[in-house]
Amino acid sequence: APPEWDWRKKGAVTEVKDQGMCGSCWAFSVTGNVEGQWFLNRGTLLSLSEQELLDCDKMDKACFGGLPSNAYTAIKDLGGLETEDDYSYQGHVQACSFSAQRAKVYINDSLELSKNENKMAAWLAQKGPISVAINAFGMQFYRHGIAHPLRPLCSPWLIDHAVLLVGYGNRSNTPYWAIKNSWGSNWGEEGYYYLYRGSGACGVNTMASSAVVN
Amino acid sequence: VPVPAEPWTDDEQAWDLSSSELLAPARFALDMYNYGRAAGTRAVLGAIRGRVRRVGRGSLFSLEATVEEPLCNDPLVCPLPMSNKTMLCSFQVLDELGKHMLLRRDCGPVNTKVTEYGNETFSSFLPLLNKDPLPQDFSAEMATVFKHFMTTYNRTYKSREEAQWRFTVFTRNLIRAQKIQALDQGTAEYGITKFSDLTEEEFYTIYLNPVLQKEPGRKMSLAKSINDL
Repeated sequence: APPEWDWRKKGAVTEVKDQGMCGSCWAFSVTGNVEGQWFLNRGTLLSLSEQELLDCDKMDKACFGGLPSNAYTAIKDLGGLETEDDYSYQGHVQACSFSAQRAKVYINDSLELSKNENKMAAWLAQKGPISVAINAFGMQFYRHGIAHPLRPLCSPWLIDHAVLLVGYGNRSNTPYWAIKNSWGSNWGEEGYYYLYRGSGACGVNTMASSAVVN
Repeated sequence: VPVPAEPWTDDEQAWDLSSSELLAPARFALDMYNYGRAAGTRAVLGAIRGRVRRVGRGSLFSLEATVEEPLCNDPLVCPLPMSNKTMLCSFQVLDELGKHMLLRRDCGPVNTKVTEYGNETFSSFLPLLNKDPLPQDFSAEMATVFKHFMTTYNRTYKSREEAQWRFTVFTRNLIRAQKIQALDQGTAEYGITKFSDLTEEEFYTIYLNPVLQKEPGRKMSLAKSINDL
């Protein structure tokens, strides 16, 4: 893998979004991944709809939580995703009003990625931003810098928040993952969270996945 | 019923407030303790003692009380396990011209609380907690910080009680952030964020995703690694 990478500099990442008072991080993590895949494979960056997943993905639980792997299946079964503008975010579940005619993107499949962080970095650099799920310990009060909680405090077994890896690198010899969160740009570093890379911190390597766009 | 006061150092007042003087701050402290609880799940006060110090325009009450938790067999309704029936609590209540503000609430099951305060390392890195009673300008300083938080994040609260409760949560969260900061091995800085007036439970319930732990999710095929590709 290259020593550092940042898809934000290459136009593959939309603006930071805000899930509001709703446990819909899983939807934002997946749309962020699909936005990246669509940009890299079809050349256009579109901001995609999380509300469609909240309303129409019946395998998941909208604001009470969901799984990226289920969401990929829902996108395939529904026939694609509408854009954020066409199916705007409300922050609570409503009746499904998805229209296949309005879908602007589709996915063909989804993949589970390696738990080896070097391989994850190589995959990210080559293939695009990765959906991951982490233990959100400390994030309530995170302001900036590279977080590296003690392992017992940030157990990889207590995963409770889905986010998007958009890059990696080193800051004064401290390796990090650049993570796009969905709590608005007035949280963390302009909406981003930086987490120590290489030790499986907070379970960052336990649930990495991506959609496939042919 | 007030309990007999213990011997004191010269510069501190004795725990000898009468029950009538204790009533208002004690009742306010109990209301804050029971905030958000449904009827039938509220705790009641047992023994109590208190002392007062004049600060600025008001009085700062330091209370020590036993709080009796009702018997509870529904863990979803009562946050405490049933076996912790009696809590020993210390409260700091600021009374300014009849308006009360809870500055500090520290409770623990009667048998564990004593060990907690014996934990020297705990007291060494949180010097603010060592000062008993709180320094005179502490509450004023915290109130200023809290007001700045409210302005920054455009916070409004439904009632004065709600605002006082959120102030208490905010103060407690600053201490939690200090702990997380002290234990982080990276370069992160923790402190006031837009979630600083939420309790840990509220933050977890509203913003996080318990499904990620509970359900395995659909099995996906494993991606080939890049050099394979």
